[in-house]
Amino acid sequence: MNMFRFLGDMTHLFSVLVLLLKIHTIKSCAGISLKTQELYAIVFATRYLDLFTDYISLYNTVMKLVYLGSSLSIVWYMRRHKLVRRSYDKDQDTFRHHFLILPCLILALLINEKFTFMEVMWAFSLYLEAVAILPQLVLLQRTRNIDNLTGQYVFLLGAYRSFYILNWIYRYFTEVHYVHWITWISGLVQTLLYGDFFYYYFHSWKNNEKLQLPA
Amino acid sequence: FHSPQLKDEL
Repeated sequence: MNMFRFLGDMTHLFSVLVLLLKIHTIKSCAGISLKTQELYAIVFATRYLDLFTDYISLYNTVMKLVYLGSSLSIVWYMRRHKLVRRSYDKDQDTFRHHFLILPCLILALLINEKFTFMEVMWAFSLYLEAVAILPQLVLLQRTRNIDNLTGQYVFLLGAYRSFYILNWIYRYFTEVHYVHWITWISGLVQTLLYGDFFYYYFHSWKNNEKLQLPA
Repeated sequence: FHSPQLKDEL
């Protein structure tokens, strides 16, 4: 475990806690894309299939349970909770996320580290995670006015993968034969997708004005 | 691709 990966995991954990805090305290999910949350639940479910077969460390197991639990509870809140679900603007959150799942599955069947169920699911979860933010970014473009917590949530989510990229560079130079092209390329694509959001986020932060994304 | 290493990352 190196500092970059630890910072990445903490940033990711914090992004999820910011979102849960928002939904739990103000009982609102305005500006949050349910589709992105559902995609993340699928990402964690398919990536952590080895939860009970491979024990790596207590930290690894606990974090997996936290990610699974939080993503599923966020989806539950947005679908079932009588107050929260009312604030979900489903007519704005229209990205057809099913169109993301099939290509990722096909790609995982074609490009994987080994043609086994676990490896294909693992590759699928990486490809899906790379594009899972798209419904959320589209929703932000549509709703334009981004409240602070949502902006912070998306920013932290993008920052976590940036830390992971530093972690992969570090591990490449410090560990023998540490090569994971599938992870590296997916992680890079994922971070690039946040590019313009980061640009506008920093601008609004620098000029101390409300975050506005161009239409 | 090489043999799948143990997935130690989240």
